[in-house]
Parts: sequence; C-alpha cells; structure tokens
Amino acid sequence: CNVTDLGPISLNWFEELSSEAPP
Amino acid sequence: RLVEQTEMADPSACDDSLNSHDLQLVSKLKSASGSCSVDVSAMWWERAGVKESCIITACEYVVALWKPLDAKRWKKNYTWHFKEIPVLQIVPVPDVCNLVCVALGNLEIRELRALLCPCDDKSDKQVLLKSGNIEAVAGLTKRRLVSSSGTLDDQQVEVMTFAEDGGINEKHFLMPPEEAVTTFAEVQGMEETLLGTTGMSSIVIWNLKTGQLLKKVHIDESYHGSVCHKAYSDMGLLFLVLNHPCAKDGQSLEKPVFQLIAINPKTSLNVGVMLYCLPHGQAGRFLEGDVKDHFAAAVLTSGTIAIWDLLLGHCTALLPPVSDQNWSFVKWSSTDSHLLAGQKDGNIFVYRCT
Repeated sequence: CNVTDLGPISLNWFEELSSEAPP
Repeated sequence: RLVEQTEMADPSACDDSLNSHDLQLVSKLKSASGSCSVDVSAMWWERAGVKESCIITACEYVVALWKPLDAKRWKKNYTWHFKEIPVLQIVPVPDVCNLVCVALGNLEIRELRALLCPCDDKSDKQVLLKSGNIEAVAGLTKRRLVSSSGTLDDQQVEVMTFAEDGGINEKHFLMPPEEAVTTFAEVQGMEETLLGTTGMSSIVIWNLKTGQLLKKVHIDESYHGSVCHKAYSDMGLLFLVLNHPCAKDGQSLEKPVFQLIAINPKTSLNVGVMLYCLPHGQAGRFLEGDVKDHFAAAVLTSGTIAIWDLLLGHCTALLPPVSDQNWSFVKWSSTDSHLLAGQKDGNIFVYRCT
C-alpha cells in the first residue's frame, strides 16, 4: 500500500474539519 | 458467611496448554452461579484511599466483583443480580473507580445500567441509565459513556458523563449520521475525537465537545461487520485496527484475523496497510477479541486464543483450549498487564504477559 495515494494530508485535520462542519 | 474463593492456580498443571512462554497462568476464577459466562473485565476499586485492581465477571444473570487477596488469588467480594433481562456485555468506563456499566438484553441491548460498588458490602446499588432499542455502547475517557439508540429515522447518539457518586452529571447528543452506528472507538490521545462504524461500511468521525459530525468515510464493503478495536492519529492520518471479516476465507492461504487501515480524514481516501494473519497450519476465523496498546488478542472459531504484537506484525502466542473447553471470550485488563480468558462454564483464567 502507499499512503501517499490518500491525497493531501493535514496535521491539523481535526481542527480544520471542526471549523468546516455544520455546528 | 461462606466466602467463595478462587482456586489457587497451579501453573505447572497448565504448561502443556501453552506453546508460548509469553503467557504465564496466574490464577483461575471459578464462578459457581451455574449459568453461562458471558464477559470479563477489570476495574479500579478505591476504599479508604487505597486503589485496587479488581476483576468483574458476568454470567447471564449475575455480575460479580473479585477483589485481590494477594498476587495470585481473588475473592468474590460482591454480586449484582438481574432477574428479567440477561447480561450481554460489561461496559468498562475508563477514569472511574467503584463503578462499572453493563448492557442487558437478549439479542439486542435493551438496557444500560451502572453498577456501583457499595461501601458497606451489602446494598445492591444499580442505576438504570438508558432503556429502549440500543444499538451500541462504549465507555470513554473522562468518565463518559456513549450510546446509539432508536430507529434509523430517529437515531440518537448520546454522551453521558458520570459524577463522582456514580450519578449522571451531564448528557449531550452528537449529530447522528444517516446510517445506524454499530460500534464506537475513541481515538487514542485525542479525547475529543470519537469514531463510529456503521452498518453500511462507513467510519464516522465526531467532535465530542461540539457534537459535530465531522466526516463520513466509506470503506470497502469487504470490511462490512468489522469492529474498530483501536484507533490513533499519526502524521495527519487515522489508523484503525479492525477485526478481519474473513469473507474470502478459503480463497487465500493467508488467514487474516486483524487488519490495519489508514484513512486520510481530509479526503476520505483510505487504504489497507497491514494484515495480521494466523501462523501457517492454524485454522479458525475471528470470533471476538480485544486490543490494548500494541497487543491484539482474539478468540478463534477453533476455540484457541491467538495473540499478535501489532508492532512486530505477527502472532506471538497461541493458547489452545484448556481442559477440552473452547475459549469463548478474551479481554486485556485495563488496570494491569493481565490477559483475562473465559470459558462458557464460568471459568476465568488470568494470565500474565511477560
């Protein structure tokens, strides 16, 4: 497997998804 | 008063049942309730400022607390009895003392109850937390319990927080996905991140603090029915240890029991990273299991328990049935390094992992 095939990675994914998701 | 006590374990009598030196038999707990044994767990019991690691056993209608007498012996100290609905599973709640939860039901969970360890050893203290059509439940860090309930059109995902006295301090709801949530898993080291698996082969991610549903990630149909036993985040990816559904059993020489998958939460793309397979010549599929730190244990359909070191990537120990009785469940103790293995007739074997 190659995890680089999973697209752009963000170390702050939790904070970013929380700011994007509906409240 | 007649006190039920454990038998002293005789490790030499069980040497032939082990083909690994990684497990050392410490003790055997024998339940005298006569009903079918269903689950085992460990919990902390604090009394007069002294915290002890205790074992909880569950038979169909009786849950028992076993207190340590010394390093090798436990004494059944207290029992809770249930009359109408049998016990399905023990639900340990991390970060709490003197409290354990149980799920009651026949095929599906009908009730969640908190069992409180009484100070006077007499009063049977239990609190009904929730009743109805409960699909999944899990204990979380920071004294929390999460459950999914109701029908798909009206699904509730509820988080309860326990107070010091065992009562409920606070309740709040998480945004439900449009699929039934069948299991939960907390992300290690991320106290506000919760994962759920759904009946439609999806992984859902919540923010526990705000209740937001952050993402729904569809994973391959071949993972259908898998339970997430451990989850952690590393370098921007989510890694999940799932049991392998083994749908293609027989088509491959490899017999996978657990698998590691990686998910990019930003893109929802995911990939299988590693399979944890049975050693050559071993038969069986995953029945039930438990993961703690980097060790995974599974009861196989063959009746044997197999253990993997997830870092090494291979099976490190096999524990065949003892006294011609298949194993029916296995749990890692949350309070020490013990492996708790149970048989249907009520025997619980305590192993130390060396």
